[in-house]
Amino acid sequence: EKLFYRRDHSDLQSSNFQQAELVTDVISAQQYLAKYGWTEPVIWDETQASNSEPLKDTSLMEEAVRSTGKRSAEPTNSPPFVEVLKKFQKLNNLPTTGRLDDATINAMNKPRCGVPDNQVSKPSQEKPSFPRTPNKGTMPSQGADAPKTR
Amino acid sequence: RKRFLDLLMNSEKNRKEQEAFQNSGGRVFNKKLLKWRMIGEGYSSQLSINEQRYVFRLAFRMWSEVMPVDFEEDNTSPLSQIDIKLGFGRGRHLGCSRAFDGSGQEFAHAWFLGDIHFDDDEHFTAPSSDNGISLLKVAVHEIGHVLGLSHIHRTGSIMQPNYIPQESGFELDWSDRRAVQSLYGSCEGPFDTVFDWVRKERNQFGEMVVRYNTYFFRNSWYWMYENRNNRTRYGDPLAVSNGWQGIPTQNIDAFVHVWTWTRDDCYFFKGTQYWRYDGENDKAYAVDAQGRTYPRLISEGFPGIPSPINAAYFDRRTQHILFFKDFQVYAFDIVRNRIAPNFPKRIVDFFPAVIKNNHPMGHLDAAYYSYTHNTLFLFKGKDFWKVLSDKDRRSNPSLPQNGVLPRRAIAEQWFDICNVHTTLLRL
Repeated sequence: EKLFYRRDHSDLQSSNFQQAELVTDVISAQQYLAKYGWTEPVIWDETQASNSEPLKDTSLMEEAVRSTGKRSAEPTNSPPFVEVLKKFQKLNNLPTTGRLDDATINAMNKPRCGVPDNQVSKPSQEKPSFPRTPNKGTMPSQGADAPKTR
Repeated sequence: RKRFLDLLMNSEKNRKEQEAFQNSGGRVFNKKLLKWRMIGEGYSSQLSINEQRYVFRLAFRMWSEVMPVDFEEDNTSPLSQIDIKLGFGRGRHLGCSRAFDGSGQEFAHAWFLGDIHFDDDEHFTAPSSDNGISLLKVAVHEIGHVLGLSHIHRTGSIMQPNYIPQESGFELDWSDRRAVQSLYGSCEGPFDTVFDWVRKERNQFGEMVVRYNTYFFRNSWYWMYENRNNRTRYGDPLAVSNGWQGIPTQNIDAFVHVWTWTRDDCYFFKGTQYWRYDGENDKAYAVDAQGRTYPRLISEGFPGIPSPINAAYFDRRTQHILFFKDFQVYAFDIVRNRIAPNFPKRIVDFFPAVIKNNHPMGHLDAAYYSYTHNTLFLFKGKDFWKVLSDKDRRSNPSLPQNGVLPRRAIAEQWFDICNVHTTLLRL
């Protein structure tokens, strides 16, 4: 039985729940950014699994870090980590420090949708669809009333 | 089994690819009715099946309310005919190529034109709960992906990648509606009738005030339109039978509000009959204070007016009800209780076109006087023609009296008046 105490089971806990791996350091942050398409667009296709997590192999990543003497491993032909991180910070309304600070880590560890933020549907056919920011000029003036419940 | 699933997925994918077309880099369905189903082996371990079904029905309805696509739950057709399947799973799940990560981080994912998977290691809850992750909010987000929307980093957007705890009564905001309508188009007319319901009320200070609400009717349902918010009321359309007791439940021809110093009467018209509506008691009169029984023949209440009519409205300036039938307009004098002299007239003569040949001509759907715009609008099909107001003519006296300006799409002025599937009319 999954553990609960309340009558309505609203505090139900998964009995053998697996905790998702959190972003804690540069390597896990790079994995996050690669996984969700910030490093380069992800081919989001339900029949193709391999392209969705290009930096999964941490042992290779760590060896790359040791061999280059850098604190972070940079995938070849990809934007520098700092630039990618700044882009992530900007779109998440964080200070664009380019550093993996606590606020950025917290943002990466928030519950989120698994669909990549930057993706292509098929290779070499479509432009990558990056997360959009709104065109504020298109919104008409609206009433001041707060939204009502349906 | 894996090979079979691969084949099945590829054949389904090919079918969907054939049914979809690329539009500005995105992929969209090209059907007006999409079928969905809950995956039998993928029910949530935390919510009852009925709770899950209710949430998904509501989630699909919320999208359907803002786009010209209907969603229908289909548990009988072959799987290959189901457009969207929804299911819960943990880790490696449901033959999916992307594993879930356990509790935290990812809570769900979806595929364009495809299926939606929810991480059963997350604590999803029904809308009535304040705890956990709102299944409704996540479902609406994932359906957005299936429809072709990507993540949007904008406060308030349902397509934000991160889960924001649900404040009470979240809805699709203006930008989210425009985003999906950029893929699927806007909802369009025609309508049976459109009117402002005007009534007197006392405010919290005991003062008598006059308020109005705008209503659009089509077939057997109606919408209340919130002019100040440029959208319909959340949760509409509703069934006419629920909101307007005693009148025909569908295909109303016209609504007229006779509002003078001495009269405050509302009438619904359909076919050869009309009903008088009792606004205080929210139902049609069976018998009014004058002893008249309803429904009543139009020919008895409005001598000389033919039926059925296309449209009607009360002109407070002239104290005439204008009845529209085919290509003619009849002015009915409510004081003398007869047709005004020199009527009927051709609509195109009484309401001349400002731009030649840009005129509805006849067979109108509705004649709507809007208190928001202080203007009369003539509706036909998906379009409306604005009738020049006194204010318009003061600024340009060369314009003809009662002139109609060129047509515009109804959807350009009144937004998101969308049907939903009949199975979603009541959740």
